[in-house]
Amino acid sequence: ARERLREAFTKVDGHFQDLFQRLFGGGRAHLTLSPVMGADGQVNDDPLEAGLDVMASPPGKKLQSLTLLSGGEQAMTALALLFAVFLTNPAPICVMDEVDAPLDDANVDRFCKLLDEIGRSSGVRFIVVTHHRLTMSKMDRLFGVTMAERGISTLVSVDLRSAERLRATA
Amino acid sequence: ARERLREAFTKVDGHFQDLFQRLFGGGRAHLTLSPVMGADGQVNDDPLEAGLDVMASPPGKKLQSLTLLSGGEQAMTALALLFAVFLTNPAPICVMDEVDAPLDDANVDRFCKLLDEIGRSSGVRFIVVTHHRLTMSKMDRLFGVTMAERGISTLVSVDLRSAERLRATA
Amino acid sequence: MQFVKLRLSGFKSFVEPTEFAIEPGLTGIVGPNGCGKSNLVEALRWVMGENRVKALRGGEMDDVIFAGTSSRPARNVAEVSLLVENPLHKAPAAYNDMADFDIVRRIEREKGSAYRIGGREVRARDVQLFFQDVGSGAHSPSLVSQGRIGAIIQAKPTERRQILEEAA
Amino acid sequence: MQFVKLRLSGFKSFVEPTEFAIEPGLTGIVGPNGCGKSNLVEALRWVMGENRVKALRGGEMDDVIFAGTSSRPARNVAEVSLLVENPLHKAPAAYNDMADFDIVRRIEREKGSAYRIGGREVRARDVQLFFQDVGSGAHSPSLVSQGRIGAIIQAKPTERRQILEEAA
Ligand SMILES: Nc1ncnc2c1ncn2[C@@H]1O[C@H](COP(=O)(O)OP(=O)(O)OP(=O)(O)O)[C@@H](O)[C@H]1O
Ligand SMILES: Nc1ncnc2c1ncn2[C@@H]1O[C@H](COP(=O)(O)OP(=O)(O)OP(=O)(O)O)[C@@H](O)[C@H]1O
Ligand SMILES: [Mg+2]
Ligand SMILES: [Mg+2]
Repeated sequence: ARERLREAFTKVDGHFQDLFQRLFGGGRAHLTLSPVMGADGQVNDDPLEAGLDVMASPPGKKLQSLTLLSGGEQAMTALALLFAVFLTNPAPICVMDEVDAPLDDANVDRFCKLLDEIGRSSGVRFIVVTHHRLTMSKMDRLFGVTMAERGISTLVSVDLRSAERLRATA
Repeated sequence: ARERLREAFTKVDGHFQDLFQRLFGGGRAHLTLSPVMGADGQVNDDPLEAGLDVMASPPGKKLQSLTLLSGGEQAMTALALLFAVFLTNPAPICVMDEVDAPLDDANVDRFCKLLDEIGRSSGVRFIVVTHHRLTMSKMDRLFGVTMAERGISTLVSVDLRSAERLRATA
Repeated sequence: MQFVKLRLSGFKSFVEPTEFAIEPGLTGIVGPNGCGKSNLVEALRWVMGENRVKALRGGEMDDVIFAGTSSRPARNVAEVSLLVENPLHKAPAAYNDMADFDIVRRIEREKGSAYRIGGREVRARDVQLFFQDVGSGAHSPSLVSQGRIGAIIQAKPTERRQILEEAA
Repeated sequence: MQFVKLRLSGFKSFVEPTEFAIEPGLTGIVGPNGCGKSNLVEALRWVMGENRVKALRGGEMDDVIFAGTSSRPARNVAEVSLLVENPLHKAPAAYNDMADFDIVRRIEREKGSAYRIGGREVRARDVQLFFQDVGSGAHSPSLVSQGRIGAIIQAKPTERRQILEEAA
């Protein structure tokens, strides 16, 4: 199990470094497995108990603590990590509920490009809930959820034009 | 102090009921001050120790627990409560950092209309950070923050047209 | 092995039987605030064996059953099924004899949930293990609930390690 | 009484002296991800006496001082001042003799913060009370940080009561 985790770490870190640069258009980032201090004060070297640290520095910025990254930068870094895990061990399906909410248009564009590439290369089925026009326009197909009868949800297949209209009504 | 809290409660609840209906275009909601169970198991009747419960039911839906409301519905309910406190005791300034991120266009529209009315009637100064085109278009003035030099923020006053352009670049 | 269709009935705001096709590539879900998009995502999480009530935004598990509206009575049963296609027989051993099969979860008010895989009654644990074996499931990082994308970054380092275990 | 101008220098990504006019009505702040919009909001929260490091997203209070970029060195001082106009003399008694005055907070790396109101050195507590008396301040519900709008609803009922106290 330790061997497998070490191997997985190296693969995920490799993907993460590459995906971070693609999502940010530069900068650098990497993962580290660091031993954690146990309750007894002893440092536990076992990788199965270690902590996963993320070092990320957007283009032109100094490497800083993750919490100082902006809302949009944190979402993009999280997406890079998520997709890195995905490329290492593709699950049959990936569902993302409004992950593009904090993103500006330039980042939404890079996010969608990456989704498209991963969808094609790994055969994963993506389900993306969104309010962004740009994201809608990049989907292979769209479903609208409406409450024609108040409180009752119905699912309809829509094309981009009616999705636009659906967006503008409530 | 108890008297003042009771009085404030009645005023805030009155505003909250009205604002909820304006933000949701219907439905009903109200506040209740409920005694809490102390650590010793005794029920504490003192309003200064009570809990503020929010009952909210969007148009056509049954009154349910707040946690079952959607992301957008929770944001709109929170905004109704925030503005209710505001109308009861206006602060000189109100700052909102991307509160419109979870909202669809119809709700962004109702949110902006209400902001405009409160701004005019109470003289409060609002500062609204947003990525939504619709919200930008309803502002009295716009400031853009750019990082022309990487990592260094500068503030520039912009008009709507250049704000649109700023939105599309990164 | 692929997940190809989700069927819901009586689950949260989806009181009428609803079918959602899951096809290759990118499928977008759109609609106004409060119309039921996240409820649909939660139906998928629920059929995978999700047993944390808070992850379904309820106070108790019965909160996933249609609670009624101002014009319709509440229901007492909710059911979600996921159709799995297994043409190359790559499913975990116990279920690998079937070319395609349904994973079904059904809940009755005050009586709890019952699970079935390929028509046979199984325990919650069996369903959870099935999804874990294929790299998915209610605890998988590949199901990102609304508002939770920042949580991966804000989590403690030891919690983040669990994401790695998915990849191992 | 009105807040009319915010001046920053060396605060987070605003290393150069920056002036932000706060005028009546609605002022929008726009810009791409990571450009410094939330940093500007935090400068206002900080000058009001915010002492919770986590509310400024840092690990320690010195994290608000410009940390340098790949082409500029770090600074050791950050300063934010808020210009208050008090034409009708409605400010709390101690400061009511002045028609307008600056509230200033300045921090030096490893030396802590110093506060001034109208040129006079005061304690953090004095600044915090000033803002509480006028219905504002770092703990006021009228400063909504990014991602926190839902928190008002998800808070415990006794925490929500504190919002009422603002209105009392
Ligand atoms: N058991 C239930 N029975 C009936 N309706 C329910 C039930 N549980 C939740 N709901 C309703 O579902 C609605 C929330 O739906 P959901 O969270 O899926 O919206 P959404 O489309 O994701 O919206 P947003 O864009 O704001 O995130 C609520 O208004 C709630 O009343
Ligand atoms: N002390 C500091 N010195 C220099 N830069 C800093 C400092 N603290 C934070 N930053 C930088 O500020 C940036 C974050 O800015 P901020 O959170 O204000 O962005 P934002 O405009 O709100 O973006 P978003 O739209 O994504 O929310 C980070 O990239 C971070 O590196
Ligand atoms: Mg939702
Ligand atoms: Mg921000």
